[in-house]
Order: sequence, then C-alpha cells, then structure tokens
Amino acid sequence: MDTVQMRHHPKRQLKKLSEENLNKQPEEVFDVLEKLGEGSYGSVFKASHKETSQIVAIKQIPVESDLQEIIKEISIMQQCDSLHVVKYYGSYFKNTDLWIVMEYCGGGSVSDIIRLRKQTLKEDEIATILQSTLKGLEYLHFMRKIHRDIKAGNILLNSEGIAKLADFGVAGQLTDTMAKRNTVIGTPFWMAPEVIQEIGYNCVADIWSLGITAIEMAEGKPPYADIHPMRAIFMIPSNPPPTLRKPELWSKNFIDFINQCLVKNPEQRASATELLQHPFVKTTKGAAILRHLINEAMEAKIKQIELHQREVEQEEEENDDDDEPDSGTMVQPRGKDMGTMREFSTMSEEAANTMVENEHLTTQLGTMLINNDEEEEEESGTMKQSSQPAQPSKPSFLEYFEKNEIQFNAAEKNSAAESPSSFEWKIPLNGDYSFLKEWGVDELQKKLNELDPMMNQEIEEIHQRYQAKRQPILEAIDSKKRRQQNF
Amino acid sequence: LFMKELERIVKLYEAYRQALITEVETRKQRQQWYA
Repeated sequence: MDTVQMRHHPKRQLKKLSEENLNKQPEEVFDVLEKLGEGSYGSVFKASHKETSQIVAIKQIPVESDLQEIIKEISIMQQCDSLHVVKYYGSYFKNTDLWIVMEYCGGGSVSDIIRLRKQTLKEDEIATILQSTLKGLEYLHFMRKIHRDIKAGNILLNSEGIAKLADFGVAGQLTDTMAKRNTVIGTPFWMAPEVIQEIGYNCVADIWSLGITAIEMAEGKPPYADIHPMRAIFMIPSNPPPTLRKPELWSKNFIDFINQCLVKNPEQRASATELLQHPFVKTTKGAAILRHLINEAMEAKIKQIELHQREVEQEEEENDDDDEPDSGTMVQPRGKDMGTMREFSTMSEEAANTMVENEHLTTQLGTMLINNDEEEEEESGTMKQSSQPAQPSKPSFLEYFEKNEIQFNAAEKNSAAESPSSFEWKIPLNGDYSFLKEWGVDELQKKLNELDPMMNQEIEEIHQRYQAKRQPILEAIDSKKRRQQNF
Repeated sequence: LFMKELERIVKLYEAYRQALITEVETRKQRQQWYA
C-alpha cells in the first residue's frame, strides 16, 4: 500500500481549485490560451491559471452531451492522486458548456508523438513509457479501478516525459460485491479476450491492453488494425495472442514483456506490480530520454501549423482572385484556429482517420460499450451512477460504426465502381460452398474484394434497425435524465 | 441481441471468406503445379 503511494511526486502547485476560484466565472480565473484539440465530446483548450500562472487543460463539453460519462470521468479523476494519473482540478458551468479543468500534459499523447514524428518508438523509449504507465496502472488497480481504454492515445506525456493515464470516460470500479465486470467496453483492437467474451474481467484486462499498446508503440498500430474492427473482435478471443510482426528486430526482454501482458487466460496474466519488476521496465533510462521525442513532435506540429497556415492563406488568395479580382489592397485574414488542430491518420491510412491532436482517441477510434453493468454498481454506492441502463446512450459502440461507415463508404467509392447497395449477390447461408469450384479465379477474387463492403453494409443495416428500435427508448431516458439532473 | 446478430453475420462472412481464400489458393497451387 505504501509503496504505491510513495511514488507520488512532492512538487505540485495547483492541487485543487479553491472555493473562491470555483465561485467565480471561469474567465476570471483562467486565461484561455489556445485550442488543443476537438472531438465529438467538445473541445480542449490550454489555459493559464491566473493566480499561480500554472498551465492547465480545460475540456469544454456541451451540457446536452452524455453527462453520465463525464460525471464518471470526473469522479474517477477526483479519487486519484498519483503522478501517473492526469489530475482533476475542478469544473464550471459556463452558458451551455461544462468546463473541466485538468492537468496539462505538454507532450501530448504517445500516439500524437508517433504520428507527428512519423516514427515508431525505440525500445528504451517504449520501456520508459511502459514503466510510467505501469505505475499509473498499479495505483489505479490498487484503488480497484479499471481504466478499460488503455492505448497510446490515452497515455499523455508531460513536458518532462512522465507518462500519465488519461481519459477515464469508460473507467470502472470493482467493489467487494463485484470482483469482476461484464460491460464490453474499450476500443476493439486493444480489448482483452475476456472483455469481448463477456465472461467477467478484472484489472488485468488493462494489462492486455498495455501489451497491445506496447506493440502499437513499436509498430505504429495495434495488431489487426488493418482489418474490420468487428472481425478483430471475433478474432481476438479465438486466435493465439498477437506478437510483434518481426520479432527478430526486438530484444528478448521486450518480447517476453509483451508475452507476459498478452496471456489469454487472465488468471495467468501478470499484474502491474509484477510487471514493474520485469527486466524490460525495471531499469529504464528515465523520463529524460523522452524529451527529444517531445521536442521533435512539437517542432513537427509547428511545421504542420505553418504549412496549414500557408495553405489557408493561399486558398483564400485564390478564392479572392476568383471572386473579387478588383479588390485591390485587401489584407488576407489569418486562419481562425491557426495551429491548434489538425487531422491525422490514426491507424492505417484508410482505416480510421481524423485523430485530433493532444486529445484522446476514444471518440475517433471508437471506444465501445455493450452490456453496461453499471447498474449493479449503484447498489454498492461506490460511484455516482444513473439508474438508466446502457449509457452512454449512443456514443461509444454505435458512433464507431457511424464514423467508420463514412470512411468505409469513401474507401469503397474509390476502390470499386459500385456502391455497397448495388451488390446483387448474397453470401450462402447453408455453408455449402461447392459452387465456388465452378468459378474462375477472377470471379473468386472479385467476390473476395466485395466481401468487406458487403459485410459493412449488412452491419450498417442491422445498426439502423437496432437504432430505430432504440431511439424512442433513449429519448424517453434522456428526457427523464434531464428532469433529474442535479449536477 | 445486437451483438449476437453481429456475431452471426461476422461468422457467416468469415466462413465464406475462408472458403473463397482456400479456393483461390487451391487454384494458384494448381496453376503452379501445371506450370
């Protein structure tokens, strides 16, 4: 118990916003400096706390969004006090937005760093990040909390290179009465087999995700990232644990570390405390070796901003040339959100793009939630829970498909002349594929190419049907929730 | 139910995909053998 708590850093300025601060308007307490990122939940800004000049991150979320998830995120962060967990300072209601004031991590997320530098990480860098992350997980698991969405996008680095766990929107609490959870939650490629199988899981589910994150840091994307996430979901429990693509490039210690994380039987999987003793992470070179990564990522970001700025200016110039050829001495306006937000490819180029800088990937990469068991928690009283089942109402699981649908459709339009709805054949239901022998290789190949778009279409159709049935119930829940809201 | 339905469809597609891949592979091997 002590060892976990002793890892806290003594140097801290702002611990919590004072009552006086919280009673003021947020603009009186903070100078909002720049936008860091944006997602479907709202926006994140960098701000300065006027009293202490400390830099903070402020998440601005529209009040009408899923408050249940936000409350959970706040609640979990509020209960944590670790150097390796992003800190929560307080929140405000401002007009139609909720402002959540949190610790600012100047290095951005590990996945931001990989993408900005267009480079995967080296073993010693990975080991340092894993060590910090494990300390965060050790603390979290000691508190009997499960993060449930561990991935490079949710590991933030501060400017000193210390890794911190972020985004507790889907985190869960284990209690004396509930030693295992059943909610299928997380981001498909990082999800542990037992989470997908709905056989109950505990804290070591995060360790599986950490193993996948280790591969992500080494190879730039998690295993199965190139295939449809629904296929990945069914492959994870049935296939042997994934491994590094080219094991010959990596040390035995690193391979063994991943093997310790990616044990399919959760009972045989190592805990965070055990893994901290693993030779791969036990002696790391310290957070200082990550500074060059952070600096390079920042430089790349500035370059991207400048490039974007030039593009915008050029575009505006061209537009003006077209529209107002005689406008004379007009001065070009600067881009509104200069240098704050950019889009990146998240996984493979075509799979799931539009990641937003310095912000978690949850929404973009589809953190999903099925079979929410949070109701049970309410009885235990450990966490403030709504009595409504299956929250967040739509976001996680279904949003994933909505977002991917656009991307898949776009990809399909490029790759094939026909739209998914124009498929005139159906796959045989009886399992008799003997007719394949009569087809030519070209025909077989064509059918193979059409299979994924067809599957996406069918999944989408089910989704639409499900959504049509679900919508009236969700609306009723939502109106009830609004009435009960006492945040 | 939604998950079950998804599972059914993905399994169906998976089986068909495997059958197609196997058939393509068989043809390739046959071609190589004849060559």
